[in-house]
Amino acid sequence: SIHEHEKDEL
Amino acid sequence: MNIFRLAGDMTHLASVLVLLLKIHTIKSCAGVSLKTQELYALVFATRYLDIVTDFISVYNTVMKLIFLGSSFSIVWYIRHHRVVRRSYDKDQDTFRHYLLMIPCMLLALFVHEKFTFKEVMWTFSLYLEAVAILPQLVLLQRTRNIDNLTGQYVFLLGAYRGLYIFNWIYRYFTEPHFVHWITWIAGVVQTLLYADFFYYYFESWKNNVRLQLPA
Repeated sequence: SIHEHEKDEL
Repeated sequence: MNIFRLAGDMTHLASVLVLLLKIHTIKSCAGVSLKTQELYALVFATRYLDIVTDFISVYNTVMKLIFLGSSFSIVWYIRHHRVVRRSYDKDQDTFRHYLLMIPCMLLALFVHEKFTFKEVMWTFSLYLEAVAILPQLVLLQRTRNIDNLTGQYVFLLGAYRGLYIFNWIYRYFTEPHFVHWITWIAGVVQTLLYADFFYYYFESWKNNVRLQLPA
């Protein structure tokens, strides 16, 4: 799976 | 990315740039709480530890650099700039902000999503951001008068967090298993802290009078 970005918010 | 989050990030960006511009232009930090600015610098320093390890997008990295750079610049201006620091009212800005850091760190050590250094520091930054405005709100109440730039700064900060709440609602309904209770609760608490400020801000704007916070 794509490397799910847990922390994509600033 | 959704419109609420983009608007939130832009509002947040505007808040720090308004403040930095004010301090740089008029060479004064009257009415600005250094304590709040130090807390914000710490929030960004502990939240963006992953800036070198996790590349998410150019936007994400650029915004993190701007937030880190602007918050530390504001602290530098107030503490070290030979003209600006003279306008810092340290006798009024007396909130003991380490009393905010300690409970936030303790809470982060007990309530987090996973017990790793980065995750605990990230959680600490969320809790700290929720209360970081308190020294500034206390200072505004003490000095009673609010020059419109400091008022705008606090207003924009509250608006950014309010927009993020809409962003979380949007993502909850559009992305499966997008659930982040810690982020949501900390964000709602932070927004509520601004609620009374918003009330007085709109009252003064509506009656076109100088913003006066109750003692």
